[in-house]
Amino acid sequence: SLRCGDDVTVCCKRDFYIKFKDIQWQDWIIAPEGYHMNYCMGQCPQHLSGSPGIASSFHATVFSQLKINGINTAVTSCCVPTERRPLSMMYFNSQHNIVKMDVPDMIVDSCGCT
Amino acid sequence: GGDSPGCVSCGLPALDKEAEDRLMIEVAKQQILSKLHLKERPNITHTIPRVALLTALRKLQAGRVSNTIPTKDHGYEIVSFAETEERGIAPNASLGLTFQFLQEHGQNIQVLQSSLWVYARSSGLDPHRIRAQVFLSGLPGDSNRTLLVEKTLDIQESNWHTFTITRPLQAFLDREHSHLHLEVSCREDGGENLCSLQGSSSSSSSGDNPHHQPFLVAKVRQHDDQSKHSLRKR
Repeated sequence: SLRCGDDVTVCCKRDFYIKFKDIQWQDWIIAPEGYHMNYCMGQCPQHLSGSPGIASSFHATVFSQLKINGINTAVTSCCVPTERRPLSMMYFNSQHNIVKMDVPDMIVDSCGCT
Repeated sequence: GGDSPGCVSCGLPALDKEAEDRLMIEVAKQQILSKLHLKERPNITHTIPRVALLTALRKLQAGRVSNTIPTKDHGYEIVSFAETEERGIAPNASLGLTFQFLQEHGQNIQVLQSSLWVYARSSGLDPHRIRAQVFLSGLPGDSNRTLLVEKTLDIQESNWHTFTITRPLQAFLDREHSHLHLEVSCREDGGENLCSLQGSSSSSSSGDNPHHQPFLVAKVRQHDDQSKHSLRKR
């Protein structure tokens, strides 16, 4: 998976980190200190569709069938997350109880073309 | 791509860096609140004494709860700190505990495991055994109470003790009340209550002792409604 630079062309992962202290959320969020809200951006030209390693998605399967059969459609390939991981959070709720939760699929680790 | 700057699909002009960061921060805030099933960020009106917080987190991390139940099933853990008061008149007073559970209302919560953590002081005598009882009680002033847990504690030194209250907590959450009132009594043959916060060497002037603030730990999971409506082939 590519990591986006300043000039984005093909599908890549853009790192974006928010420190809870910067948005005045550190009083109710005990851990972690911030959140990696990475996201995917960039183009997926046809020759990149299905790369890297996303062929398992339904969309990619259909798309490759269309391509194999030479059906020229306007279908485009999209730049989407290919790997995500949970974010373990510990925070105070409004009753000042501590809640410890693994929030699934919160951090994008890599991107690819459908 | 293409030569016209800005959003190709929505046609909005390109944002400057600062506006883009502001937008991203709002998106991140909304994403976190929605994933935590919160409409808005909790309003923290008073801080939990740091020492009580660290004690509870240490118990949580010690794995007594977290290792016994895997968290992969979308379960989460709750630590609730008790508001304490003495119920009755010393030496027969018992320790009154009040816990709040508003957030869990209407969420079909299944309690997988729950423990009440109470600190029992040593009376200074040689190792001895005391009888500990946890009651479910009504509102303060209401003398009705139901025995939930009773066990014998071996007191070597002042220390924390746990009482399993999984079923009582499940029953309480099913009734959708907001405040759980418990009473704890730890006595040796009618002596003083060794689980009360009064009289411990490091209690603060208000009588409450942040070092030994009782708390409740619960491992819960949200029922998914599907299972409730699942159709079975006969």
